[in-house]
Order: sequence, then C-alpha cells, then structure tokens
Amino acid sequence: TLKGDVNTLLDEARLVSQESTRFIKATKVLMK
Amino acid sequence: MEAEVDKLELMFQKADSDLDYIQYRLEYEIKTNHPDSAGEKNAVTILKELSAIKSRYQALSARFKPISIEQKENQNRICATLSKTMTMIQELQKQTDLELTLLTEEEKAVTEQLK
Amino acid sequence: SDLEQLCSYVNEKIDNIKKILTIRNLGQAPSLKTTLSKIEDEIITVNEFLNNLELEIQYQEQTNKSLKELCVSLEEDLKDVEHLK
Repeated sequence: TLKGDVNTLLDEARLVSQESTRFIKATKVLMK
Repeated sequence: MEAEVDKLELMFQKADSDLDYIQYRLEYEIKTNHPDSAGEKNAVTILKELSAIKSRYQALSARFKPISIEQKENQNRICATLSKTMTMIQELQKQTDLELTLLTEEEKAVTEQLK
Repeated sequence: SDLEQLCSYVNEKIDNIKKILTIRNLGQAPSLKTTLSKIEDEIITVNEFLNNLELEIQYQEQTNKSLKELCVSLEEDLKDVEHLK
C-alpha cells in the first residue's frame, strides 16, 4: 500500500504540474 | 503523595530504558548473526529503511498538499484579474469609439482554456 | 492526554520489539531470504518514486513563484486600465 500511495501522489503531482505549466503558457498568450 | 509520584516516574524510566536495551540487544543479535553483505541486507536494516521511507513519504506529502492548494488559489486569482482587465479594456474601447480589437484564434482558445 | 501520550510511546516501543522478534530468525530460511530481497527491491522502487515526487514538488515550488509573479504583473495591468478608465 505504501508503494501504491506514493505512486498515486506522484501521479497527482504530475497532473498538477502539467496543468500549471499549461495555465502559465495560456496566461502569457493573453498578456502579450 | 509526592514520593508515590516519584516512584512511578522512576518505574516508567526503568521500563523505558529496559525496552531500549531489549531492542538494542535484539538488533545486535540479528546484525551479528546476519551481517549485511554486499548483495543482502539483514532484516533490521530493511526494517529501518522501511520506516525511513514511510517518514519521507509523509514529509513529502505534507509539503505537496499546501503547494498544490496555493497553485490553485494563484490560478483563480489570475483568472479573475485577467477577466476583469479584459472586460474593462473592451468597455474603454467602446467608450472611446476605438475599433474593438478582436481576439486572435490563439487568444480565443486560451481564453476558453482559462475559463 | 499526557498519560495517553506516554501509553502510545511505550506501546510503540513494544510494537517495534515485537516486529524485531518476528524477524529475528528471518535471515536463516532460504525462502524467507528471497522475501527479504523482494522487500529490498520494493524499497528501492519506492525510493525512486519518492525521488521523482521530490523533483515534482521542487518544480511546483518554482511554478508557484512564476504564478505569483504573473499575478503581480496582471494586477498592475488592471490598475493601469482602471486608471485609464
């Protein structure tokens, strides 16, 4: 279960990172 | 009463040190009987590594949660500010009879994305 | 609650000793040795996951900074527009 928990948290962290990266790119387009 | 409390305290301290000694002796016996070798670690070492990764996971999890919440809050704040600014610019353009600058396809797409 | 804390402190120590007692003879039986080495492999895998997780968290801390900077800049833009208005 520890391995599963770590894996789940890692997936969640990756998702948050991808979303934030996309968000920053989108915002910069509008700021131009 | 005071003497009773002191006595009780001594008993707890004794029990505590006894437990530490028992653990020490057991670990010492296992390490002696089964010393770590290059390819194999003994059960005590593995038990310690297990508790180390558990506490490392808890520390990282405690660090991750507030960061992801803060990111969400920042994103919401940016969205709110952006939409307010864009609305105001359009109003200004209307008021000054300036030609409304239409959003490019890319800008439309990211506006949708941010919504 | 102090007594409860003391109780859980002592119980935790007793649990640790019980764990060590269960693994006391673990190293001798060959089949159990394979169990130990499997656990060892799992620990290595989980540590790799944790390393990746740490990198992700460091990246998110940087992203957070960029988001804050973006926010400040956008709020200045908004002030300018309000001033224009």
